[in-house]
Amino acid sequence: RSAYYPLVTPSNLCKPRRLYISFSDVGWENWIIAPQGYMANYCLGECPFPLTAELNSTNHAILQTMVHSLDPEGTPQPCCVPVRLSPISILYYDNDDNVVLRHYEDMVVDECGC
Amino acid sequence: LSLQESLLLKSLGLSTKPSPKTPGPVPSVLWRIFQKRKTLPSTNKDLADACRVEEFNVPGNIIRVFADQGHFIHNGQPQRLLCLQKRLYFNLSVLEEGEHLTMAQLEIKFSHNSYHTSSQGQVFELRLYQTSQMSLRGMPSHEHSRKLLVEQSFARLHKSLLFNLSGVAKDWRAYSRNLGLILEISVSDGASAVASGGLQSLCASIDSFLDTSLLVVTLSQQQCKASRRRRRR
Repeated sequence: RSAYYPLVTPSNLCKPRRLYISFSDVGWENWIIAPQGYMANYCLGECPFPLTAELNSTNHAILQTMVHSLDPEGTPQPCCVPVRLSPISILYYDNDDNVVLRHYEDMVVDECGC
Repeated sequence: LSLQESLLLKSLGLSTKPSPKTPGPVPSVLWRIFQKRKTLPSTNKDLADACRVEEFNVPGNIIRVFADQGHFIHNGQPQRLLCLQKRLYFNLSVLEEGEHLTMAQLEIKFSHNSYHTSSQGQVFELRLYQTSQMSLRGMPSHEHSRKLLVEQSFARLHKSLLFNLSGVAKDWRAYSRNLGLILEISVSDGASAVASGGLQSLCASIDSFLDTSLLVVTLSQQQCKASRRRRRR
């Protein structure tokens, strides 16, 4: 389900947006035991000048927004990307009917930044 | 498979989409570990190391429980004091090339605790052999084709016994010679015990022997090394 669900205050600033991945939507429900899906989220939004502290920006991003403000056609805004991610675990059956528990890193976007 | 699906499976470290035929119950140890990770407070979820199994304190991001595919060995003549002789076999061929085995633990499970049964205090002896050569027609391996791994006595109090077989499992993979194990459980040599009840009745408490399984932890070099590199960058 990739519909856009804005968090509490609609804003076009760079921040996580809700994205729920349903394994049954991709037809995996007969071999994935748990979870049935999970909140993966994604990053979307502007990195405008000046960058405020809560936008988790790098020094370079601060520089780039400044240049963008002076020359919007020549230099784009910095990107809005994940800066803090967390793992998920999946329980599933393999081809030999063994039950496998597998941990995957960096599967959930917790925080975004410029 | 659509291109997207096969790429997504590949990113999850799976070469094909599994199609289980007779899925069994989820081993409780895996469910517990899964639930524990799932219920971590979100504030420190990102601190959970997906490339380490803290429950066993070993590196790893894949945990499998293999069911035993061996069979009981029935001798023509009952051997003195022997209650049970079983061939154990765990098919580790599903482990992928890039997976590094970091732990293997054998669990022998009895159907119930026996704190209060008549056999309380009865001592048994357990021997576990690594088979190094398959004998003909599945008969018990001869001495020279098996290596003694474990020999211990135990009182049938606890529901299950655990043995660390990491070295043996690494051997199986290193030399692609997995000929399984042989488990023997016999009554310890207490003459009075045998005289009073008879071997049959003493072995009865072993008959509640339920099953054996092998828990294997592996580390996917592809997934764990790549993420380390990304994090460092």
